[in-house]
Amino acid sequence: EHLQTQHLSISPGAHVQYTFPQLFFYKPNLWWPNGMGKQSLYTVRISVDVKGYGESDLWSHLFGFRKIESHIDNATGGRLFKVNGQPIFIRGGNWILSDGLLRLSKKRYKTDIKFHADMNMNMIRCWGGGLAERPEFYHYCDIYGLLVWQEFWITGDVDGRGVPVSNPDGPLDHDLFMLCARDTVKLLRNHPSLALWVGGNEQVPPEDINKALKNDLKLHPYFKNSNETGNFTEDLS
Amino acid sequence: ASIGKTKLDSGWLAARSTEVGLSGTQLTTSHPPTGPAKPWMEAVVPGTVLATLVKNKAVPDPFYGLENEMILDIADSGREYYTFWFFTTFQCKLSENQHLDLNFRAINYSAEVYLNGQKRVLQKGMFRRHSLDVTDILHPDGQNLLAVLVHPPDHPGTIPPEGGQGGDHEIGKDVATQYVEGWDWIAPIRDRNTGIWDEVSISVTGPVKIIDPHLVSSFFDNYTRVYLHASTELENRSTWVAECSLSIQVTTDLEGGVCLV
Repeated sequence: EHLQTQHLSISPGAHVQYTFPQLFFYKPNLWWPNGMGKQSLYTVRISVDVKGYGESDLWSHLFGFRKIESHIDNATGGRLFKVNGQPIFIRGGNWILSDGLLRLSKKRYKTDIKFHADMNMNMIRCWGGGLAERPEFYHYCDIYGLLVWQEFWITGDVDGRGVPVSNPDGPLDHDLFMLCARDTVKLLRNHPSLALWVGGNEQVPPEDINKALKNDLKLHPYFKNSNETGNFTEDLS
Repeated sequence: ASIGKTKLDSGWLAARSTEVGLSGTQLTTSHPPTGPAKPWMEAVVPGTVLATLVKNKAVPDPFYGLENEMILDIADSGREYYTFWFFTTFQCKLSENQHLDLNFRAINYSAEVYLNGQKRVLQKGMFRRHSLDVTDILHPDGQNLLAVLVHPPDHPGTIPPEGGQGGDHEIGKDVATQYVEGWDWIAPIRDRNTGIWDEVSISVTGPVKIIDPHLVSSFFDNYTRVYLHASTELENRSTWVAECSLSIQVTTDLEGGVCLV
């Protein structure tokens, strides 16, 4: 039941968006953060064959079935997280980047991230003055169950504070910022460890950027009707 | 050529742009560098200009003692000093109806690409991917020459004598990492992390290309009834209607090497 083939025609030179009919799974192994259960991962492969030619392209990615929710708790003002409907106490660490000359290696990522899991952490926060971390970083967070809080490239020190205030309106080119943000989201969005996008460090991005980020990153209406136990209303199915 | 991605992560050379008297067209046609002979050196790709200079001991290692003080800061040297050529070759012979993309997963901060004498521009921005369809400019004999001229961020800034978090904050005018002017936990990075800092690859496809699939799951009946929603962009780069069969397959490896399909 986990293999599905669809047929479609694409006009010459066309660029189309295609959505598969949803694939049903009965009680799949869920992905859990470090300390809450196994980090079950599935390999999803998408391939396209063209009549008269054969296999034209192939894509694959590790995928984890998990539902992550978070909200600001009115009593404490802190952000509460739930994974697969279960509340989780966040034990997190700050992350800037693994090498100041960007000699980023899988081996280094694996070692650093396993170290965080061994320290019994379940979240890593990628600081806004560093990088949008790389797929290899997220791959090992998927493997070792570290949720990731990923900040965009705004910091309180550089953007809109200080005497005199520096860069009160953030970067010069807001369209470029949004282009980079959108492309980064597309690069990283399929990783189960990705838990939270954050506008910046100790600072709210400029109004137009913040609004655009919130708009682009809001949950698609199709998935919005979730109730407490993480179920959607029946009619959605 | 077989369908799929090949990383270009070895055999790169680098040289300071001010020390190379040739154009990108000449470098990728009549006058390619032949090896790590001055001004060319072995390059670290992916990595930064400074990583290449440290590897070749052209500068002291900034992580030891006060050696970072011995390295010329871009504010004092000017942006050209850290504007570098990166050069490599790759072999690729396509069959009919195949396409080749040249992919840069991240460049800091902008670049000009020359392939077999043809120029393409990679726009500014440290956190964006670039994918160039280079099918039409591949060399007929399969041996391709690639040169990339990488420019530093537009606003590298100047480090005030007292240092401080983010130096003079000029780097914040660009869409780039901000720690590079120095912070309370790190000294300034002299090249502001200029370079081909993430994966370079070539990918072969047939007439139709899969772009950025998106996978989402939804949960019902207390996580016992689960759906996987998958969508993807597709591009038909041929001149005829492509009749496609699109397949999605989900597998998981159970213990003991048993694979559930």
